[in-house]
Amino acid sequence: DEGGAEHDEL
Amino acid sequence: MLHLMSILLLLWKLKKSKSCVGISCRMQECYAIVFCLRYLDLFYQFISVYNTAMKVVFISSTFYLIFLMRFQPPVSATYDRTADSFPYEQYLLGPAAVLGFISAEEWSIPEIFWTASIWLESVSILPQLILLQQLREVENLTAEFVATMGAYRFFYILNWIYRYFAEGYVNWIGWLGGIVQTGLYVDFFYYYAMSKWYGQKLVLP
Repeated sequence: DEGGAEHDEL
Repeated sequence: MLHLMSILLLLWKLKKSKSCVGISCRMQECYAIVFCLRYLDLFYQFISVYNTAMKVVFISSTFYLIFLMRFQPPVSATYDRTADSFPYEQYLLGPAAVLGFISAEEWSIPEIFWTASIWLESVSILPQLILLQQLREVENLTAEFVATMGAYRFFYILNWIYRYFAEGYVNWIGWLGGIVQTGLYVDFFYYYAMSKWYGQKLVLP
């Protein structure tokens, strides 16, 4: 995953 | 949606019965902390209208529930802080903070807070389950509320399985936290399902 972890969940 | 439903169910119960006997405010306090730790990105990141709207709804509704149970008569008159006594401050917050720091994917504040919120969420139901075990008899709406609280994380697990095969999505922390969280419900679900199946009141051992 790009750079910092992308948290797209609630 | 199940998570939203559980919150609306609880709001409806409090408004309808004007009582929060059997409801753990401490659990709601844990969830308020979970949401504050996890939804800080509201201030610096936009993912979607849905994502932003749900975060605002979860935070505001949880604080409103705490307000109702602690400070707003007639509901607050039925709240018994000595019964709802699970000391989550040292038993849950401490370990979640430590685990959050140790297991964070990168040592940035948002990532450490996000990870700690996952661990805290996975055990936030404990004050509620322990309160129910003390009371043994579980009122219908409370049973429905706790059942939806347990079910929502299970549906996340189903979604994680889909996302793993459909887009190679990996989320070890979330997966582990979700399994712990759902696992803590299993015995409650068993007694809940039995009470539904036999059409009897839910009584915990």
